[in-house]
Amino acid sequence: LPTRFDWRDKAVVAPVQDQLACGSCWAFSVVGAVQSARAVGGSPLQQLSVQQLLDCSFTNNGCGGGSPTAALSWLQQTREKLVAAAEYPYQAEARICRFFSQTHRGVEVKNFTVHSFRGQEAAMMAQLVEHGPLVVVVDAVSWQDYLGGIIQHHCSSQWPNHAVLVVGYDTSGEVPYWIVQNSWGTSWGNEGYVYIKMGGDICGIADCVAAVSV
Amino acid sequence: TFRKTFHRLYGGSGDEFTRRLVHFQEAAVRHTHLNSFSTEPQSATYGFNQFSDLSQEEFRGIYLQATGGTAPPFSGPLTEG
Repeated sequence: LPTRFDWRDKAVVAPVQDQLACGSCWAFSVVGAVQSARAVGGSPLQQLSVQQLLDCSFTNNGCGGGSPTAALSWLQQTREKLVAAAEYPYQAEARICRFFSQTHRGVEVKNFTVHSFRGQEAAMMAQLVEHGPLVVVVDAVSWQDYLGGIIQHHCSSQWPNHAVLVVGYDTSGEVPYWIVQNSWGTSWGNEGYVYIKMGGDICGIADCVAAVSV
Repeated sequence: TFRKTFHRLYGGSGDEFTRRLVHFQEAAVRHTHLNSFSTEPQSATYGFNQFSDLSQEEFRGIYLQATGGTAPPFSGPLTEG
């Protein structure tokens, strides 16, 4: 595995988004992984509709929260295609689901896996390099006050409550870290990203990890 | 500076301003505690951002609403064979 790896260098990661005052991180993380998986496969990077997932994935609770695993299951089982974000723009509130015909252009989730990599973060590195950006669910209580740098302390792994996208890692320095895209806008953290120390399952980053294929 | 940076307009009665000021002051106390651990190289820093006028309960109620569930341990190539 390379010492450093960042899917942003391959131009397969969309810009940081802002979920605004809506508990839609689960939808942003899943859509981020789907659009990256498509770009990793050689298609142009296209931003897909978070609002579609927010409105239509009935197994989740819209702005009241949800589970990336449940959203991916819904996408796979219904074979619903995610349409372009421009066609179904984000509103920061759940609305009535809009349906599109089967012939409408969109991206379908073919498969996904969800595993715990606790104690196996080296294998998680391989999963990232092999499959593309990964959806993870973390404990982000301390992120309310985060400004930047590598999180190494006081980030428990007991209560997973926030979904984000792991897009890379860097083990070249003194403190190896994961590079994680959040959905709280670019004014938060490191231009919208947070760095988390590798090893030790900091923030529970390795506890619930999803890889997507399209 | 916070209100200007993050475009906050609080209600006219003053109650809203007072409540937000309390959350802001509580955030400052948290930052002192969190930054006391930040001695290692490249360690995270904590301070005022767009969430500093929210109580911890409000922040959790809006932004920390995802669930993870229990995922099976990875048993891929590293353990095969």
